[in-house]
Amino acid sequence: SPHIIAIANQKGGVGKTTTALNLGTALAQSGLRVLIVDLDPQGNASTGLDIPRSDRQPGCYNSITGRAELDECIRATQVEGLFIIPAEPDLAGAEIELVDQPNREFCLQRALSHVQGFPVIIIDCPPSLGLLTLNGLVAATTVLVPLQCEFFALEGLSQLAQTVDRVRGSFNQRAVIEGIVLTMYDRRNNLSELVAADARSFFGQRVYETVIPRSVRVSEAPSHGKPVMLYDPRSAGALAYGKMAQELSDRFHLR
Amino acid sequence: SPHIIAIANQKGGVGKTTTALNLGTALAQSGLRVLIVDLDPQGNASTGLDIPRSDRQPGCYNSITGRAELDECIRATQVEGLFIIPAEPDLAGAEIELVDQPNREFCLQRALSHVQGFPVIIIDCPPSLGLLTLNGLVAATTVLVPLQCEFFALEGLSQLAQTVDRVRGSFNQRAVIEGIVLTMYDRRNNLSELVAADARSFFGQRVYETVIPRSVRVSEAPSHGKPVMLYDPRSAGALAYGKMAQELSDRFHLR
Ligand SMILES: Nc1ncnc2c1ncn2[C@@H]1O[C@H](COP(=O)(O)OP(=O)(O)OP(=O)(O)O)[C@@H](O)[C@H]1O
Ligand SMILES: Nc1ncnc2c1ncn2[C@@H]1O[C@H](COP(=O)(O)OP(=O)(O)OP(=O)(O)O)[C@@H](O)[C@H]1O
Ligand SMILES: [Mg+2]
Ligand SMILES: [Mg+2]
Repeated sequence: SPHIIAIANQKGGVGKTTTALNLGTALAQSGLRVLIVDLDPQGNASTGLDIPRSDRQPGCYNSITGRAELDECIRATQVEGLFIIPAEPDLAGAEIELVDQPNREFCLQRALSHVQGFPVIIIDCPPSLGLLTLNGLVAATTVLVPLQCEFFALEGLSQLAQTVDRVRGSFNQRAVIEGIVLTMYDRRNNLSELVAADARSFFGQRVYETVIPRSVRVSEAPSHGKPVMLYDPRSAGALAYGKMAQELSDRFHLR
Repeated sequence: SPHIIAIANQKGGVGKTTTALNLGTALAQSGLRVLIVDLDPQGNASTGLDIPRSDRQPGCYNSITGRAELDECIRATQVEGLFIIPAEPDLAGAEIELVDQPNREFCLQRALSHVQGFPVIIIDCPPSLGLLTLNGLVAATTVLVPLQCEFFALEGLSQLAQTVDRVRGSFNQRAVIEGIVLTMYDRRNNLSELVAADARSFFGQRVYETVIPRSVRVSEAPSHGKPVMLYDPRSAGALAYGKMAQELSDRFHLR
């Protein structure tokens, strides 16, 4: 059965989407078939892979509400071996719609249980701990947390850890924070080092050795509809995501 | 009646909290009494003003659910004239709890209708378009949108504009995006100028002339429990927020 990696952090702008896109690209380039689930109504992962707004129906909303077969919701991308379930605008209303549904936390898990032929599934979660992110955590076999090297981002970790513990207790005993990846690390700013040191002392080995540097090329890539791994494969950001994907494959023996 | 400024953008990490803290500080330093409402379960605005976690009960959750009188929920801060309704951890469950309440979009408006003695109220919204942000937009007399000078941030503006239009149509005819402030502008990155030019062509005069530069001192300030206006008043970020507050007072004739 597939490795289902939920990329979650309620703190906004920490690099969840950027990590989902580039980790997905790197693993696909290494020969694996990878499926990205864009669970964020903003649809940034869909945009980052150049899926036109006119080609996102049916997508994630239709698959979690059971309105469409999963096969109809999967799109190929410009990266060989990388596929995506895009986010349609209706996804914005899903949180309120799901509240009164029985088994409201299991909608995504149910949809993904029919997936065939993808050893790796990556879920890009929105910046909140609401029902969409809960669905991501319940469907996941492992949780990866991007941690921006800034003070406010560090503060949110305990709230996130408590939510993951709650999900493990009530819905999915595999929900564990298995990895933390430091993002937007800036050598010139000693705050980055403070946050990195704090994270390593608190989460130990779970923190990836690879650190993703702050790099202008990474922030330019989305305006070209490409992950930085394709936009500028030799940039510091792309090389770091390549190394991180290598580290993740080793942890999960993915080859 | 007070000016109630909702600072909203569902895109994460664009500078909502940083703008709320420093705008609030600058207006208070100019002699106005200002109240910040921390409507984000992350509680970053409360942390940025050094409100201890042990002193946040009762706070925003208790005031919007009517469990506590407003006076009990207001705290003084280290800035003279600046007060805050802090976010308690229970706020994280409010979105799900509010769904079945009658008039669920009006809870904050009802709570703030009893406020006396604050000509300016600033609401720091979470990074989503769920019921908490809806409550902020319904209670507001004006909406201010921080726009990070990056591609993904520009993409979310139309979704935000549609939500504000919907709120104006059904709940609050004063809900209008009156201002957009460009944040984390980086002179060395031509993407910043592209985003700025796009925003000005689309929103015209609503875009503030003052642009907030990306500045390390801004990101260091929260770890000292102070807005950058107090932490380093001569830094580029602090000076820019001072100018922006001046521009805002002129627009609303606040003096
Ligand atoms: N290593 C990096 N260097 C520079 N910019 C980066 C880096 N990683 C991400 N960014 C940029 O920072 C912004 C935030 O990143 P991203 O959108 O991936 O975060 P997110 O956690 O998915 O945000 P949200 O909480 O809104 O979903 C984006 O504009 C992105 O291009
Ligand atoms: N002008 C700036 N220069 C450098 N760093 C900044 C600037 N403005 C904000 N930051 C930093 O960027 C991060 C995001 O800012 P902030 O938390 O204010 O955004 P937000 O929109 O409130 O985030 P969220 O969506 O999680 O609520 C913080 O770590 C903050 O310290
Ligand atoms: Mg994202
Ligand atoms: Mg914030």
